[in-house]
Amino acid sequence: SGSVGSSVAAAEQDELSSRLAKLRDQM
Amino acid sequence: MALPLQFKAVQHHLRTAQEHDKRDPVVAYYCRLYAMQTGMKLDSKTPECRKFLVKLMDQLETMKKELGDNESVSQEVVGNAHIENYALKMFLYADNEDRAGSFHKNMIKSFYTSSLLFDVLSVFGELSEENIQHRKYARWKATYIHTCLKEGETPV
Repeated sequence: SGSVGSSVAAAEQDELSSRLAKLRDQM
Repeated sequence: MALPLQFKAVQHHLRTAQEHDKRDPVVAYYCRLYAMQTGMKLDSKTPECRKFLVKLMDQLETMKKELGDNESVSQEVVGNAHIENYALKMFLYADNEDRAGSFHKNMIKSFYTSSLLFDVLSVFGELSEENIQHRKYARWKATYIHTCLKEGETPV
């Protein structure tokens, strides 16, 4: 379950990074 | 939402954002963007930090929609000028008060807020040497005058 937890964390981090990039993309 | 301890370094930038939500939403937006970018570098791994960052991102996306027509948000160069002008305006107000020998809470806060806004300018790229010096001077002045007033001394 530890690896599932870390996969979820990594996916959430990626999503945050892509949302941030999108936010800045239109600047 | 409570600020995770790991994000202590951006607590004053977030407070400045709150204080500007009505007064100047563009300033509020970029203060949060700075907190978001810095927060992601500080800690995006622990669940409490991620949760906080997701909320902050939601808030930024909503603000961006609301400010949609504002060029300060849609064009980086305009946003940069807006924040820089605002930071300098606060700095000059405090500096004029200082040179006039008028020491009070408002001018301390202006010095400190301007130093926070010079931090925020880093979302647009590396700070100019002039802005680095302004930030250093403003932060030092805010601390120095605050300490003097607290101890009943007259700042020099």
